[in-house]
Amino acid sequence: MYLKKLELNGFKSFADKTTLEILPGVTSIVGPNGCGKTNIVDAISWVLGEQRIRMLRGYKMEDIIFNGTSGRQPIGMAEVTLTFDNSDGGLPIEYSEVSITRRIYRSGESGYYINKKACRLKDINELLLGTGLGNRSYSLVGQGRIDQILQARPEERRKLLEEAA
Amino acid sequence: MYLKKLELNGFKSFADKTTLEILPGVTSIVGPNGCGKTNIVDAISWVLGEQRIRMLRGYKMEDIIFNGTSGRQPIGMAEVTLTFDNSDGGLPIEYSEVSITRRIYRSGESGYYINKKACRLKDINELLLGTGLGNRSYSLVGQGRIDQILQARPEERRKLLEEAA
Amino acid sequence: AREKLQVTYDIVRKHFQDIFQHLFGGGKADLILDIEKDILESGLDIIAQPPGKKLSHISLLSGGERALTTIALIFALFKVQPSPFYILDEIDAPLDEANIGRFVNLLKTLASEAQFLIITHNKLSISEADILYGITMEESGVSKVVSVRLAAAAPKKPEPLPADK
Amino acid sequence: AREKLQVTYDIVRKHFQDIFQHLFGGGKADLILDIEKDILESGLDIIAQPPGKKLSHISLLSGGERALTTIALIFALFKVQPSPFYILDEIDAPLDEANIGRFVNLLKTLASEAQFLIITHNKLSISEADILYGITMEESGVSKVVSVRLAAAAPKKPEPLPADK
Ligand SMILES: Nc1ncnc2c1ncn2[C@@H]1O[C@H](COP(=O)(O)OP(=O)(O)OP(=O)(O)O)[C@@H](O)[C@H]1O
Ligand SMILES: Nc1ncnc2c1ncn2[C@@H]1O[C@H](COP(=O)(O)OP(=O)(O)OP(=O)(O)O)[C@@H](O)[C@H]1O
Ligand SMILES: [Mg+2]
Ligand SMILES: [Mg+2]
Repeated sequence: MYLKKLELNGFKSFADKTTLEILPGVTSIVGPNGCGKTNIVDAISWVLGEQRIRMLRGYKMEDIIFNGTSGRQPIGMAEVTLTFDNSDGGLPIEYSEVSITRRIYRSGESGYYINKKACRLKDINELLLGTGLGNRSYSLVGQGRIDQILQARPEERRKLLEEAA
Repeated sequence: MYLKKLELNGFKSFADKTTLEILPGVTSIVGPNGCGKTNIVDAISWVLGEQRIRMLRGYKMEDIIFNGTSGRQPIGMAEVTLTFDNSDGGLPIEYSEVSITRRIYRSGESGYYINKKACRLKDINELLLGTGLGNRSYSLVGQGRIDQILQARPEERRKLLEEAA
Repeated sequence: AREKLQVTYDIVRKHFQDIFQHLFGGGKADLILDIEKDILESGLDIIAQPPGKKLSHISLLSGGERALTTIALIFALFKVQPSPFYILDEIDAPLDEANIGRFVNLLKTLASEAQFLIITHNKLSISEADILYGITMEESGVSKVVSVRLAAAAPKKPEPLPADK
Repeated sequence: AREKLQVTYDIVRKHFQDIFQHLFGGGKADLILDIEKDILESGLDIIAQPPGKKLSHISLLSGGERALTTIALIFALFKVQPSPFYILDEIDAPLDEANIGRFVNLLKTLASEAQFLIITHNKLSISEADILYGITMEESGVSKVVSVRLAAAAPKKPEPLPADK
């Protein structure tokens, strides 16, 4: 099972639908300060179920919906989709391609989808269980957070071992 | 009043007596990871009176005394001296050159000195009052601490204005 | 004390607005004192709006934008009450080449009024220094100060890197 | 669950020791589980001793040494339970050129087993990517994905920077 593409639409500074194909190997994302690189990281942790808005650098959930610029109006919805190639059956589901989608409206309504069928967060967590994606503490290192693992309390660090077990 | 030189002896990784002349303008300190650059910053905040060992990345006060390497024995004392040119009388003291020294022994004894005469921390703080060196919150930005000012609570930030007043 | 703080606030605020626009090449910034309370107890809010972007909470700014905003505040406080010397330990780490260039150029204009000790790994920051200290550990675990390059001794500064690298 | 954790601990520990020595070019590291308690409740301590230095608490390590130690731990956990993809947002920021080189070389050996998304400003890290995405804000405030360089399409990778730059 591997990641094929990421699609963002209306998420933070990505006002227009944007697709990133992800190949095997190392994909490097570059660009000037403030151009939207870390917003991509936020999009991935959000679609995988991140509930704490502070971890996405916002104060209220709609802070992740495109808020407008000097030349554009704010948008009413944000949506992110992660598509996996599942031809090796790594994910416990019938499909050879699996997409996970999360959507939120300014009204506060939000939803999760697996292959465009509505589901709950619980279903996504069950799907990802055992792949290492469930709890992303060591596979997603946010900007400026490299020191968090060393600074964590010893019991927290034991949890890293438990995830890997 | 300006800074003329910094002398370290037995402070952290500076086992031997080391002198850095400081000229007017911009002095850049460079070197590989772990070579001792931030230890110089720690030395300056320590000689100016820093009491919190955690701010110097240690757990007990003797963590700042040279602790030995694979080829050297630990040393029993650490000493740091900052020398200022005071020919403009910026510091309220008779001398045209003023040096501030702090010393600590492994036994835990420690002392402060102004121009080699023993004094208390209180005397050093009074000497530096009004120069902007007293409270170094905006003139000393430690490694990885650039975000602390923006993350501080609004009341903390007001204190920055008070220091500048 | 109240008047003094009010006067300091007015000056720092003005400088912060100017320096922010200079560093970001546009945009708007402000320092807001919470006027409900007595000025001696109120909090200071920071508003920062990079050019072309909508005004939003400073937590949504990127790592580099936050660092640059903090630098603008430090230099605004400098204008009101310059400390004799400043120590900045890798504050250019989150910045891209273009912003390092702007930071370094601003630093050079202030370097005639105070001494700056800059720790950095970035070639552009290094090339603008008046004096350069290299720290090594030829004897492992023991820090030594090596090369000293005086600007006067090296008449031609190494060509500052073109910002587009 | 106890056996599983014990087995995982033994494997991660071994990999951590090896990868640490590889990244630091020597030295010693270890993961210590507090055995007084039941393994399911105990804390995990991290020991790191760069080459030639005396063993001391990890808080005394430099910024770059701490980042490299954390990278060794992340990659040790990877060896036991690789997550399908990893996202590393500017984890090379505290590293000097030599350590970036070692990190990138190690990354390349792991890239055949998982996908890595690396956000970086460093030219050496960029040059080793298989695919490169540039993010820009041609329309201010709106992120767009621009250039895509496929390793296959660009037969000769830009010459990795010599580590001594
Ligand atoms: N809801 C939103 N609508 C529009 N723009 C947003 C929204 N949320 C955040 N932004 C913008 O995104 C920008 C930050 O982007 P991001 O943190 O991804 O930058 P970056 O590329 O990681 O930069 P750096 O190199 O400095 O880390 C900010 O300027 C912010 O204004
Ligand atoms: N009391 C001590 N005795 C001997 N060495 C010490 C002592 N305290 C700290 N050190 C050593 O100093 C080193 C850290 O130095 P420092 O933090 O100044 O590095 P740095 O040059 O800032 O590196 P970086 O570029 O990674 O930030 C550590 O390797 C540590 O072992
Ligand atoms: Mg970022
Ligand atoms: Mg350092």
